[in-house]
Amino acid sequence: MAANFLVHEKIWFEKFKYDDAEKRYYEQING
Amino acid sequence: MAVAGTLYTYPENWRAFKALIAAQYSGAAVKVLSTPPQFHFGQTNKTPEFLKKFPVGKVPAFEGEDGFCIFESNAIAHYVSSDELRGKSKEAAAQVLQWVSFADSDIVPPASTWVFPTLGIMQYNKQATEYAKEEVKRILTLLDCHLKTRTFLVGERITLADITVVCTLLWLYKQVLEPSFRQPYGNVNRWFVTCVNQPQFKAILGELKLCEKMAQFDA
Amino acid sequence: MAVAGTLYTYPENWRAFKALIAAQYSGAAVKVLSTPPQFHFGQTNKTPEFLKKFPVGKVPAFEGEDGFCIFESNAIAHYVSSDELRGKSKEAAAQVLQWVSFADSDIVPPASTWVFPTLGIMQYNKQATEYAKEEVKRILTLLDCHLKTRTFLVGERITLADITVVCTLLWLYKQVLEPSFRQPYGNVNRWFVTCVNQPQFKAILGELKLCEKMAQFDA
Repeated sequence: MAANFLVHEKIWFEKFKYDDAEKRYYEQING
Repeated sequence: MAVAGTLYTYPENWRAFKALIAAQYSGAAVKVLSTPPQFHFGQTNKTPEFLKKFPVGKVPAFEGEDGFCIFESNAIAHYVSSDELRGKSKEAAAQVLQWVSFADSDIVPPASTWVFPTLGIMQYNKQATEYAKEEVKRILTLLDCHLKTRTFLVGERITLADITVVCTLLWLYKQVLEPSFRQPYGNVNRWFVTCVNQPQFKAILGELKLCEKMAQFDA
Repeated sequence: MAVAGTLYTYPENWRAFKALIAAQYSGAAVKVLSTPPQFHFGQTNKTPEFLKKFPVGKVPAFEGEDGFCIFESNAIAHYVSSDELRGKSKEAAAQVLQWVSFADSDIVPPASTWVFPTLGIMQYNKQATEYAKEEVKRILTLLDCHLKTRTFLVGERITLADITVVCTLLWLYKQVLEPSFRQPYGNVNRWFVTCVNQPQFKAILGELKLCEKMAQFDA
């Protein structure tokens, strides 16, 4: 029952990819 | 004057639990509308009168008896809390916010990635699930280290930090953190069980059964 | 007593700007360490002494002169703020938290999805970008409606809500919200320009050049 509602939750599943890319980008910029 | 009002949500919403447990501590009078005819998720929250009060149309949403309306679960929990729960000093208030932000930014994504397929509400993706498991291990290790010398996350008593992180970990502990997986994180397990056994948590969560066998994805 | 301490970050970090602008209003003395030899992003934040203070190893991270350490950008901004910025009443404080949460949950994901490929940070994905553009339109519409009758997001003066949402929108306004795209959101544009022209914002952001031509992905 509760699970059916969870499907409507907005979760940023890809967040780790963006966090990782952002970290690498700024690590590169900062040499 | 203690807060009084109505919380709109769908049933068993872990995000709504944060405000409801906080209200158990603060004495705020929060009436829950979560089932038809009072509230029909997917319909009521799309009506013009609901959107006028809560333009984002998301739940949980709170409407005070004085007409004050607020959305975003962390803001609602903060509003129905007491100063003790929010953190009385500047430092404690900032630490509470630190753990609340940490829960949303670092726990929600991997917890959902791992648990949703086991509930059959999302396609299973082996690589994403394995990555999520490693992230959950990283988070539990961090919490375990922090709780090695502490009973609660901030200060000596329960705050919104504990309420928020416990509610964010709920599905993990119910669905996939089987004894062998959670065994290395004894301080977190002790803290989690201490919290959920508090009468104020029990009043909202009921008797919590910890995961005995890691749920696999439900094809 | 006003707060004083050190903020560790990499240069031009919009998440760090939130605390730095807040400090401009509150008078907190915040020294920024963002370049070698004082701070080398990717190295310093992986050292044992840094991780002892900030176990998550992320930036921005704040260390007060009194040794008080805090991570998570919203917690740091809250700590270096004044009561006016945090929201003086229970209602205002909850509304500030509502917009701070909204910024992280509803603005950061589509803003990152749209902007990162234009900076060469992430691969371009047409479908994801188109979806992100629609989400940005939804957010700007919601903010535009809220700001139709308001000068600022909460109450009559600048709060952490304005500082946080402005900093979260920065990349969008600099990189992709060209005049024709942002034209329908006049109240948001007026509010955004009002904020960034405040001396406290200018002291941190400098002279902001709004996007003239929507950046395309940088193959």
